Amino acid sequence: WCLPLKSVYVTFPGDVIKKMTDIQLADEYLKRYGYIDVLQKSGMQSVISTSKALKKLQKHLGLQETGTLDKRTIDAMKQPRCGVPDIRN
Amino acid sequence: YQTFAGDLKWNHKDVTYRILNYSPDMEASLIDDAFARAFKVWNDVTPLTFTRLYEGTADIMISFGKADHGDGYPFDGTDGLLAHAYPPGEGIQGDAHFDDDEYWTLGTGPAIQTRYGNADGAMCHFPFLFEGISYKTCTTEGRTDGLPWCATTADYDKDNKFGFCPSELLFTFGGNSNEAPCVFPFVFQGVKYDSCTTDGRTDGYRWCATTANFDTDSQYGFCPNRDTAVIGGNSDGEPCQFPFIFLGKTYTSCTSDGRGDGKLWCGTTSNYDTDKKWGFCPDRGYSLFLVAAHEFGHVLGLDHSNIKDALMYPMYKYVEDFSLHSDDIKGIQYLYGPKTGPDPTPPQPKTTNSSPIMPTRPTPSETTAFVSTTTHVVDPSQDACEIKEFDAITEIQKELHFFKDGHYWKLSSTGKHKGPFLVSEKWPALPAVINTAFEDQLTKKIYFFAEKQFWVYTGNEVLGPRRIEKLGLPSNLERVVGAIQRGKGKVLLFNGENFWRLDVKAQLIDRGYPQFTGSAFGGVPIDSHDVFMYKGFFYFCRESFFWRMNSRKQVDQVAYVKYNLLKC
Repeated sequence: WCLPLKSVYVTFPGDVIKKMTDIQLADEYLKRYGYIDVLQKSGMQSVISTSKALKKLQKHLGLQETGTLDKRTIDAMKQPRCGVPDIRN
Repeated sequence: YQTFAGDLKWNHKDVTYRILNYSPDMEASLIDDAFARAFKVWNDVTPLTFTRLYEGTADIMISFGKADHGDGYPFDGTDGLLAHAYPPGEGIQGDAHFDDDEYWTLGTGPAIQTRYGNADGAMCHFPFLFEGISYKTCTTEGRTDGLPWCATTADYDKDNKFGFCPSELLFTFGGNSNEAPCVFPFVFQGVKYDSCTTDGRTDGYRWCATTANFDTDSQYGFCPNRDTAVIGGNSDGEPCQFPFIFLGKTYTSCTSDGRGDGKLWCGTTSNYDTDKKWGFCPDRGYSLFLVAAHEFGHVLGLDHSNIKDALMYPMYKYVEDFSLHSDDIKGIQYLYGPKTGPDPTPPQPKTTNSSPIMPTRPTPSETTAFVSTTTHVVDPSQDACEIKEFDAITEIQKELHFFKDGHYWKLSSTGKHKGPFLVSEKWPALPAVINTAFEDQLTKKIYFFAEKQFWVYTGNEVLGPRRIEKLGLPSNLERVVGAIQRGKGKVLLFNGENFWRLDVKAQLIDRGYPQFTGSAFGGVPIDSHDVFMYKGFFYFCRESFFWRMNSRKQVDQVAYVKYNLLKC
């Protein structure tokens, strides 16, 4: 009985939206709450803007400003929140 | 704190709001209360006032919706985005929208207000004991009609206090059926339905017909969610079905099996493997009060704060004893200034004895007379306009008196109300909650009724308490809820569908009673909780409304106690 349990994970119908990767989640989050839009309008490359956007987000949420998609940032993005964008033009 | 670009704000201080629809997760009264408390958060620290409108365009239009709800900013299903709001302005500006794919509660699990039963609409108490078994949800055990119920104390076996839980068999909301329950089966577009459905709608709300045939009658209402209803998935609002089969195994409770995120879920049919119908099990839910207070910050002109403990921080966090963070106060007062007038903190009640003799309550068998010597300071923030349902309303010495929980207010002939005053100061023998009162027009004695007892005041002298059976009322009568003076020496006493005529001089009920309220007073609610006479009209109150009947027994006005009597 001490054998590890073999977990079976199922893709539940109607739940697929939550099955996105962390990168997909971050991309959508940064756009939805205004972090990417602002920077793209300033003409920066997207690869740079993602890092800058993440830094801006991390500053806004009181996280360490690493500019990378670390666990704390991803966890913060998964928290329930208000839908009003943090940054608007 | 931050404000929106250009410091958008309301240019008037009397801000109006309107609640356009309700969530099936909570009773409408709880939702009304959550929003009112959320506005009070901001009212306490600014000169702004918030008035609720029931029709027309208000500054702040509040609504619940799912996914695409009409403003181009769709919600995202369960969790994630909870609500959004627009900064002050015309049109959609100033409005607040709440995602109805969330589970709205008071933040600590199902908030179930009961109806009917014997608990006067108290909240369910979970867990509760019934025949030695502990229940954490409403149950249909012990009933043959399938109505879910709960105890409102921890032990039903001991206290026998219960009420019915929201279900489509008890009532609907919205629609056009005045809260009538669902009728099953019902026919919609030629198809028979045995349960609530989302068919025919694009907004995902569950509805039912309130007659057997929607196609012919077009009568419908929305189904309130049972406390066992699932959240999200592909069966939002449907109850869990136990047992259910998942990957060949039988489950009798919610499970996290099959999920990597640890969330509890259940099947909403008996076999997930074949039907694939499921949803998340109810959890603590999101506090509508906290989220609304945050959104109302936006509609007043505050943007997100980056201080984690501030209300305007964008992430949701449940706090039990909420108080506004100084950052939020600074922000809102930057826009509107501080509250004018006295400190918003209510004075602490205190008692000053002008006599060394402490007042005592008479014992139940006592017949006594005394004059109060105690000076109480009442909380002026107790506002009659905030009270939805008064314990009793009656005319005493030409002034209409409104009683609630040990306080009363007086409405003078000029139409302005004064108070609150303490019942214990004026009528010290009375309990805090009285059910009805009337002044005998001949003797000017004032009769008070509370549950199965009554008192008679002549000036400062009191007689009672005496049991209402002494008047010839039935011993199983729970209370008298209303009184109407009929000619000299006769008073009609009401309880639900029955009324009795009291001969005040003889102190006895006349023969030939009870009679049916519905027969003698057609067109008024027979479940009125206050019945009284004022300026020659009979008033029957139900919740926040009154039905006024003239001397020819015609209902000539249905209106609000708050606005039309108290002039709030």
